[in-house]
Amino acid sequence: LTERHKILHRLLQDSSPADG
Amino acid sequence: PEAADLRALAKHLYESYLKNFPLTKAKARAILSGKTSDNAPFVVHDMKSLLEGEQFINCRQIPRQDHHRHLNVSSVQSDLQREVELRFFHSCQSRSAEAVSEVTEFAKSIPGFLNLDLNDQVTLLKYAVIEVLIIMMAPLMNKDGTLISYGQIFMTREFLKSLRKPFSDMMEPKFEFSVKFNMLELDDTDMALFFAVIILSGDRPGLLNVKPIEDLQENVLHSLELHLKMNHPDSLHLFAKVLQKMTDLRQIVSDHVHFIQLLKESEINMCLHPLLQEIMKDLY
Repeated sequence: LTERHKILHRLLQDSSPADG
Repeated sequence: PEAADLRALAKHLYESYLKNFPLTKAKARAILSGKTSDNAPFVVHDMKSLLEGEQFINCRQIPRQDHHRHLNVSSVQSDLQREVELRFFHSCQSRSAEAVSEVTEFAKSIPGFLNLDLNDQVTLLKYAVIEVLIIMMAPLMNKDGTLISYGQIFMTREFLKSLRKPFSDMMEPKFEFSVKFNMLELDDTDMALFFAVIILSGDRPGLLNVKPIEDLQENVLHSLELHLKMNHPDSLHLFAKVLQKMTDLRQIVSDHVHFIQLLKESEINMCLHPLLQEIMKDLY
């Protein structure tokens, strides 16, 4: 699932506020 | 002590809400009622005013000297009109994608969320974000139109209805929902808890480990119930009424995804933002 949702996955893993 | 914990949770979620969401209900209602010290929003009510205002869409601050800049457009040609509609749609998408990031940051601040299985975190967000975005729009709306661009622009409902199909059908269900939702008169503190309840829905398709999600949601539900009783002592059955909205929301989201699919088929020049694409793919 994380493979098919790379951006969402990245946003979840980012420690700083996401920049989109 | 338990009630104190629930109040602390409500306070924590409200603080995270204020940190992550740029336009609160309190601010939006002040703008809509004209009770703000800032200037009134720029009104978009036809193609000409959209052309005048579109350079400010998604600007957090409109340079005031340009506010009433005269644009020499007597009649907008229909091909230009199509182009303007598409451009507007793209700026809506950029703002939506940005809002998805904001909701994600909010979700991460829910105590226990980041300890859930990573796949489940993705699933919860995939299914919750559009629901939360639709609830977030409600305070920006009244029966006549909606604030956009962080409250800098007010776009009329009639104008949105006048766009070509299927753009014209896209916002009307959200207005209908919002007008009813706004009658509950929730404030920002209530909304913060409601967002967390929506995100922590244990019945989303494909969840691997439901129990810890339900446990987290139950705690937030207790906090919401207590908070609504204290914050709205005279509003009967408010907790039940708020929860009922979650059913309406699912239908609106499924219709919205259907609209986007129609758009993808009918518009050759349509490109969907990759983050929104990923969320909507196989959603319903």
